[in-house]
Amino acid sequence: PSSNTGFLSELLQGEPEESQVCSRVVASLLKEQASRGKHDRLNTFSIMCKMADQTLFGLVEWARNCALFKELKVEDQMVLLQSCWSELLVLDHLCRQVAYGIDGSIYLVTGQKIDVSTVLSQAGVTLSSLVSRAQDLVSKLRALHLDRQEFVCLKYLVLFNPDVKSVQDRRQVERTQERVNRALMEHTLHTHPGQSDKFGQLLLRLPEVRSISLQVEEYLYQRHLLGDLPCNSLLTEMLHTKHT
Amino acid sequence: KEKKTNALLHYLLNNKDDSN
Repeated sequence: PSSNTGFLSELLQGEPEESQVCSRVVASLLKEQASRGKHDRLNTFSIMCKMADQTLFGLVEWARNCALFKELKVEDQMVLLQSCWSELLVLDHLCRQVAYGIDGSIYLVTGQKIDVSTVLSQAGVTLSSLVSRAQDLVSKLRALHLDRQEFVCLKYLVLFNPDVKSVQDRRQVERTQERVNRALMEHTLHTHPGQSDKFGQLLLRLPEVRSISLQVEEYLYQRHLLGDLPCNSLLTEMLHTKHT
Repeated sequence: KEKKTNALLHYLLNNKDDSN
């Protein structure tokens, strides 16, 4: 366990503080709004896209600062992030709800809260289904008492995915994923001995995260085709990579 | 199918995009 604890604490050190992430996104949004005239303020959907965009920048920075990720060539870093960026965004959102959200309300990266009922009353069919699916998953993760170490392991399990096509150093990615998997298993057994199936239950959430993230991408891409997405963003660039 | 190059992502992974 000591090597496991050391490994996990190393991974945790790479985690940005929520207050840091929040203040960075808020500052960027305020700067954006201030640069706009009274009549071309960002609408709600554009603001949410900007939030997602800024969160995405943060996730790329997070990956980039990881020692294990640095061991990979930039080409491999790119294909891994291109494959899992939307899963990381969804995971980030889900874990923020578990850590800071309350039932019936969505906690945004800016620290603002929106009632789920408000969102559902205004959103279209697809977005409402996405929000409901995400909320269901939040409830499951809360019931599992997901903790911060487990959240971090899930993010790395998603990032280091050896099944991503055109990964060159597949063996290295696989080795890292297996090590994170072992660390997660040992951590759940060590900290939640009473919940022997917690490890398995956590892994079972990942296909759901993937499925929601694919629906999010499809939804965003459709909105992009309607011209609803702010242009020149990391978000649109990542969407394009998947849909070329 | 040729994947489009992810210019911004490539830039971020190679340099720090300070415009943020």
